[in-house]
Amino acid sequence: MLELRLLQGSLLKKVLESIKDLVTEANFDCSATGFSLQAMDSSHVALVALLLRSEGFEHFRCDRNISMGMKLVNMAMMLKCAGNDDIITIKADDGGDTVTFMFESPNQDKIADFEMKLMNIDSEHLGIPEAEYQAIVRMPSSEFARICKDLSTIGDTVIISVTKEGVKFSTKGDIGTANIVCRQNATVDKPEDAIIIEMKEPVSLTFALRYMNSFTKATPLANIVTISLSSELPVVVEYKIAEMGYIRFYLAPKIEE
Amino acid sequence: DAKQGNIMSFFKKV
Repeated sequence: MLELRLLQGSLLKKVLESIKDLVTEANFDCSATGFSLQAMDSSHVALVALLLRSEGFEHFRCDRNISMGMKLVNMAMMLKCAGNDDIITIKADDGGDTVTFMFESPNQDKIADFEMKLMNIDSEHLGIPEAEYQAIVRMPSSEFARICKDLSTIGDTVIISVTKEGVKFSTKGDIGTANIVCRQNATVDKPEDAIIIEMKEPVSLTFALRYMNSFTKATPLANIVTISLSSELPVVVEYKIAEMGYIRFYLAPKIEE
Repeated sequence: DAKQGNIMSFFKKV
């Protein structure tokens, strides 16, 4: 038996909105640790790892580890039927072939049950080793989204370079080139407006903007995004989910032939 | 042109 009650149901709605276009179907894993997911896009260029820790749920019952295969557009469609202030409860029976999403309005005057069919998904679970990154950039998530959107009007790829000058996002396309440099700016009034760059050594990597733009759909989940870069490793774009966990996107770099 | 890398060449199946 599985029963997970999330007071801030909008978090789950936002999570689904941020991954449904990147990943078609995925297994959601539930254990004592929490509710998690690891999935790649169909071309195996990007990977998403989600963790919502059990402590973040108002009620968390998971009698045995369970893996539930879901088509993400269908799950997103059902969650769209929940109000932004609704409490969402995920329920499933051991060995069952359905999952139920229950939506409760804040004053309990409306309770809805949506039952969705589960599917069997053969997914490959990848081991993500702990890595030392050459550079870690923390910046406002809205600023990062804006940069990715602006650059994708010019080109298809972004070169992210971190030097002691700051972090530079560059692209080029048929009509011209664009460079956006963000300097460390830790002395702002609000901590969420700060740009903080931890650089062990300079690093420069090239990525497909299409994927970066897709990751920025997680912007409503967090004010700050953390971008971890190391040569020869996928970039990690992380959005922390308030008190609960994270959504991390890994993107394989483009490699010079 | 640069070639797109693949996640599975960085992270191994467990």
